[in-house]
Amino acid sequence: CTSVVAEDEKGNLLHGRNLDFGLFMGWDVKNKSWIISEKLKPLVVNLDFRKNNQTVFKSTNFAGYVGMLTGIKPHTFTLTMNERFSLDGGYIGILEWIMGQRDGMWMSFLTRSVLENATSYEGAKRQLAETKMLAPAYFILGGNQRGQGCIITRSRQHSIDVLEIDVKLGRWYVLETNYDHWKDPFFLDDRRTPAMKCMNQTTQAKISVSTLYDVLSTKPVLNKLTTYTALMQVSEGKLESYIRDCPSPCMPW
Amino acid sequence: QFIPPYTEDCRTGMYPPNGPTFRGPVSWYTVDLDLPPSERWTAVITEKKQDLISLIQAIRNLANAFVPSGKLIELVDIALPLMVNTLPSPFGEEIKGIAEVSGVPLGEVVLYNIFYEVFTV
Repeated sequence: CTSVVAEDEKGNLLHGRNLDFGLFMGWDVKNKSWIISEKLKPLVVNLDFRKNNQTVFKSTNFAGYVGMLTGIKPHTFTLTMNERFSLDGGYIGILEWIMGQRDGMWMSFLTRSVLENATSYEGAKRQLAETKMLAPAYFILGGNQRGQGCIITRSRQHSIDVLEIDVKLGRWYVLETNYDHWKDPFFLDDRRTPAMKCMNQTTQAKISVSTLYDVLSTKPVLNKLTTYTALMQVSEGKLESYIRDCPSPCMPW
Repeated sequence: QFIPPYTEDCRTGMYPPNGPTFRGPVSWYTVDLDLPPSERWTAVITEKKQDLISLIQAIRNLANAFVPSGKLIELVDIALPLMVNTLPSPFGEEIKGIAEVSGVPLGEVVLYNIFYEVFTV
């Protein structure tokens, strides 16, 4: 996965993501593609969650999956989640759950609850940072005011780090793939460097929905695992998403 | 470059989405949170039922590749339905509703929904 929250020069916040999934879950030799990734693509749906006939939040999802990986609370915040690998991982959380220790939250149920119930960027950030979870994760959160964009690096119990947008420091965007931002990514899976190169080449002056889609369309940010690209504009309350393909030659991950 | 990781110059002009990297748009559905949890996903699942069944079958094939005896799927189908009642509301009820509309065994819909935690295994 790759998630970006960027602030343009007018202070508008944009949030984009590629949802990559299906690694090592069966390779289709004839079509040069991952089996599960290809099976997920027809299941991609956009959902308008409504209560009292009003939109509460919107999401790009896989049909049948009740949790949330990509969502927008119009005019309030945007949220995506990327996988974080750790030895202290979800299997330990599941064992604890089976043994009756149930004070942690399942990752995608937490994101769904935040999208449904949080009423502000700060409130969402607090819930995502402080709620105990069964598995580690990265939460990428965008708000509706200047400077409101962050990456929350989560272990199962704690928030390890929160990296915020800080335009004064020249950090007009935050970008997360699947590795702690203070460490180098795994050398066989560096999507961060090409993604940041393209963001820096685009510049804050020219960042938009269109150029953000360009960044997310550049290999290997776009790869054989990419099922969809989603683009969110919090001030417009707008979510759009597109099912992707990556014709060969293209990185398997 | 034509060797891994196949990096390329930063793309431009890709939007509005077009060309070989754009497979298609995504349809919109409404999920009415005023409905009982078990009924919220009926419209979506009714339309996506075959695709969901196809995905679950692919995961079954994968599981059988690892455990040809079929015991792994048996375990999923026996153990995970017991787990659904431990999931917080409204998620457990929504998952049951999806299993009912799709016809996919409840344990396998539970596995689909907790796959992020299971995948770490």
